[in-house]
Amino acid sequence: KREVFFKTLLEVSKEFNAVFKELTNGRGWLRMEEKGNMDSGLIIEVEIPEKKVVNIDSLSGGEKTLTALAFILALQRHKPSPFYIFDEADEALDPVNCRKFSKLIRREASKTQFILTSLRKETLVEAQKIIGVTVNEGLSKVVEVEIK
Amino acid sequence: KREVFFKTLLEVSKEFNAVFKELTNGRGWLRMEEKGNMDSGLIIEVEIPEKKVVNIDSLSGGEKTLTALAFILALQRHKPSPFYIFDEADEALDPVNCRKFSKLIRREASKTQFILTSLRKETLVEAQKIIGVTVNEGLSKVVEVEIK
Amino acid sequence: LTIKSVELINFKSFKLANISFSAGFNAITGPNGSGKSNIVEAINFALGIRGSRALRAENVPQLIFNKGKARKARVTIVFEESRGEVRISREINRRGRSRYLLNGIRKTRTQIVDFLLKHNVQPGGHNIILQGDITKIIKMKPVERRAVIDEIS
Amino acid sequence: LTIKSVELINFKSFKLANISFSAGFNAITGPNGSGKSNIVEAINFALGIRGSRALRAENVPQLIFNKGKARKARVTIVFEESRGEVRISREINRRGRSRYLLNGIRKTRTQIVDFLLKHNVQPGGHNIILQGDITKIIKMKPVERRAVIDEIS
Ligand SMILES: Nc1ncnc2c1ncn2[C@@H]1O[C@H](COP(=O)(O)OP(=O)(O)OP(=O)(O)O)[C@@H](O)[C@H]1O
Ligand SMILES: Nc1ncnc2c1ncn2[C@@H]1O[C@H](COP(=O)(O)OP(=O)(O)OP(=O)(O)O)[C@@H](O)[C@H]1O
Ligand SMILES: [Mg+2]
Ligand SMILES: [Mg+2]
Repeated sequence: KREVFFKTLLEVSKEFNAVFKELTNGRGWLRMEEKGNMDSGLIIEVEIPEKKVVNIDSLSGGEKTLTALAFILALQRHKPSPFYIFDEADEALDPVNCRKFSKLIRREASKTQFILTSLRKETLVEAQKIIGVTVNEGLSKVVEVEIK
Repeated sequence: KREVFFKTLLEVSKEFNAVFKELTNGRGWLRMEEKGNMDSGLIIEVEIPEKKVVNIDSLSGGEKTLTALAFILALQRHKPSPFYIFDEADEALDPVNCRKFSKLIRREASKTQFILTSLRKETLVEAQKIIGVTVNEGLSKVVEVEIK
Repeated sequence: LTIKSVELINFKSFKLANISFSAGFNAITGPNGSGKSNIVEAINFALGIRGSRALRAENVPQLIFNKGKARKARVTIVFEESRGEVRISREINRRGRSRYLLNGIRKTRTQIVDFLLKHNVQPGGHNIILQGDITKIIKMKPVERRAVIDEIS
Repeated sequence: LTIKSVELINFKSFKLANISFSAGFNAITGPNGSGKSNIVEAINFALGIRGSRALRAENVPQLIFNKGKARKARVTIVFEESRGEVRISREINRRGRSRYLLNGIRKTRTQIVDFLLKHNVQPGGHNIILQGDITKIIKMKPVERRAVIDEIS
């Protein structure tokens, strides 16, 4: 059981590094608070290019979002869910990072279904289908647009 | 003391309605959880045009932001602070609401100083001064642009 | 397994809508308050989620379209599976009672949840991230975060 | 009272910067991680804020620019007041000790805070809203929110 845990941790950590590198060109890894103790806490550490490794609590808003997304996609690569739904996950991203994120989602979408809510055109331009919602007199209506 | 509290509450509630109306064309008010009991909780209620009054917890992300901003500006009109600093307050706003918000800040800025952090061009176009920050090899640099 | 379409009947701001999804990258957009998060919550709802936080409703009857005389709200998800289509429905009435259907047959919530679990889907799983929650994994206590690894080991 | 300028010396990602502000509407922009929130925190820092949450630092030495051999961090705010300029400085060293100056004269934190309070300014007051906190007033418990009215009554 302990073996399974640490094997999983190592694999997810590798995937986390891979996704984080795709998004930032930096490095990231997961480790236990107490080495070898599977009951202690899980620590996430990242190194943004040209910056020192910091506690993830002191990352900027956008950096936190990229870190969180890399973690979720690392879990997905290890144990895929059939679909992912993100409600305005890109709020804190600047235009450059927003586009990196949406391009990554587009690549992952060849093997997993993604449903994202977004206000950002950098996200919308990568979608294969756009669902437009409007409200009139308190009643919501939907328009569907196939892109590819 | 009780008189002062309810007098303040009434005035802030009126200001809250005024600002909320400017941002949404809707109505808003403040009231006590238990009528007349100044030790009970403070309830915020809003009515977005063409929608029913709802608990503010069930408002949409952007609607919550507009409600929060109206509340803060209502406090400011009642007891002004000399300056206001908002770090990415416009994250959840769509482009139309973002512009309404930045135009309101521009109007209020004739009597109060505002320092906002933002990634949104709808906010930047209303500023009187833009401070651009960039980072290179972990070192931040600033460029200042006077607009008006 | 993919979500082929979602039908909302009297759910929150939707009197009637039938939304079909691509098997790839879908983006839902529109003005503040138009109904984007309501669609996300409709999917969570049909998957059997419980609790007022995920649905932004103090009680279940608040989920029923409030402009008009609707007495029930229903969401149906049509899934595409290797063996064909699977339809899951959840309906609630003004008394707060939930009714679940799997391919038209009445099921208990537990049966629905068990079926979904076989496909690696659970209500409120980490594959559905609600508005404002993206950085939750960062703000979590390290031991809570470790539990996420436990779950997938 | 307005903020005329802010000088950052070895504070977080700023080795040296002197930023002058308009008395009206200022907007700080730039890429993720460039330093926008660091400027907001520098202002809070000079006003005497305490606590790791508002500064995103587990301890005070983490605020010192970490690329190089800097041993101190200092932030100076120049205020414009009816009677002229007022300069408030706060400096910290690697041992976590803070040093405050008001117009070049050494003061205690309490003296600085009292001076600011006369101008209706307080560190961590509701006039400074940190990233992600805008909807805090919505998520607050009603009794906490009522306390906000108490404070201004
Ligand atoms: N039972 C109901 N009947 C009718 N309308 C409802 C009901 N419950 C919620 N609403 C409305 O749904 C709207 C919220 O929609 P939603 O949260 O999906 O917006 P959104 O598109 O996600 O916006 P944002 O971009 O601001 O997050 C609110 O304005 C609310 O009044
Ligand atoms: N002591 C320090 N020395 C050098 N760099 C630091 C120090 N403390 C924090 N930083 C860096 O400052 C950066 C954070 O900057 P900040 O939070 O101001 O970004 P931001 O412009 O607000 O970005 P966002 O748009 O994502 O919110 C982090 O990348 C962090 O590595
Ligand atoms: Mg939403
Ligand atoms: Mg920031």
